[in-house]
Amino acid sequence: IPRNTDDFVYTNYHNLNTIYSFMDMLVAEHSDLVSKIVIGQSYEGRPLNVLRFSTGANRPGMWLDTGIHSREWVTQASGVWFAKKIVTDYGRDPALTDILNNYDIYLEIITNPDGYQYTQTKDRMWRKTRKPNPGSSCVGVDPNRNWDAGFGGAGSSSSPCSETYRGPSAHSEPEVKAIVDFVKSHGNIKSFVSIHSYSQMLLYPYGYTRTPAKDQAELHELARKAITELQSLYNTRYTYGSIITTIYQASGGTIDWTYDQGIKYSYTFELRDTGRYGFILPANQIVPTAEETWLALMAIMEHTKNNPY
Amino acid sequence: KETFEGHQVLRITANNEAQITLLKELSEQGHLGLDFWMEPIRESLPIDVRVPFNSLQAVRAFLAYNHIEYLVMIEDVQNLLDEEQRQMLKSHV
Repeated sequence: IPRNTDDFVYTNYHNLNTIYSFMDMLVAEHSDLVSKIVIGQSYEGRPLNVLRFSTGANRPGMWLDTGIHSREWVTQASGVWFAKKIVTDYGRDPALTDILNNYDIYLEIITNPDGYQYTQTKDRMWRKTRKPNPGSSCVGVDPNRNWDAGFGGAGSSSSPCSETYRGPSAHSEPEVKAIVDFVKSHGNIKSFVSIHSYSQMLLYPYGYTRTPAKDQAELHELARKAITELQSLYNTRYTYGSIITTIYQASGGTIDWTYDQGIKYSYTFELRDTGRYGFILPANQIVPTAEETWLALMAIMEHTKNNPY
Repeated sequence: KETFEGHQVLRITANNEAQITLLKELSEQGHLGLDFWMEPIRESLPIDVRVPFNSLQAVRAFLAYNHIEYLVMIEDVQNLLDEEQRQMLKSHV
């Protein structure tokens, strides 16, 4: 295990304990900027850790999460890189410094720890949570169909054996409920970006209805800007739009719920890659993926800062 | 531990709505053990599906019979996972 976050190998995938240790090291090294909040426990009792980057009290917040689908390893690895990037750039990069002088950033790197552990030890292709389903031999719920936004509608499954099983009720999964409780108790989250892989898309609400979001024009323009920034680094091809028009109808999704809670700048990412490795993106692509994604995240966070609501 | 020897990931391109419908029917065949990484939704989006070795012959025959285009995106999933493990171990050491 590396002794500090400078020794940490960002160009490789890591197990759960190593990433938990990374978080603790980052907090220890930058205690004036970073703290760790435990917002709940997973079904199997693992802590749901959120890194809070803050330079003052009572600030509005910006949320980032990675790895809600456990097999999408490039997202957790990117989350680690983002955390290090934030502490490295604060005080050096004027744009990020300005953001952090006015907003807190919350980063949940391992959003589905039971699933992640399961992908590391038992089944690399596991996507869902690990809570058993009474009456079924199939385990787990798709945590991106478990939110109270069109819950139970088209684009989610009622079968526990399906990869898109919605669960018995909205927010039934502790991994989801923890974020719901956190967002509600915070009360002042201004942007929310949930990161997945792999289709190279940046999506905004809605997924459960064809009714356009009331801020669709602004969300679309900001998506265009964010993707232009992303593509400026390696020219990775991305598409963007609302979930339902760009990819498919999906009910009970994360950002539909956050948008309906009043978080205007709600987006979900699908990172690299298109049609070569899928969920098994080679580790040498972690840093390029994170680097390009960071440019888009900065565009969204800067826009959020510059357009208070 | 679940292993994936001989599993392939196929990238399928549907050319019309009828083929999308056929692929949706295929995805409901639970006994084949298919894992759709990208689901059949519309013609403009690719479809990626992990096919267990035991189902490869049936799935390839289904695609050929229905004139549905595809290519092999990952020849052997376990080979890639083994390489991933090697890299993680090497880094840890």
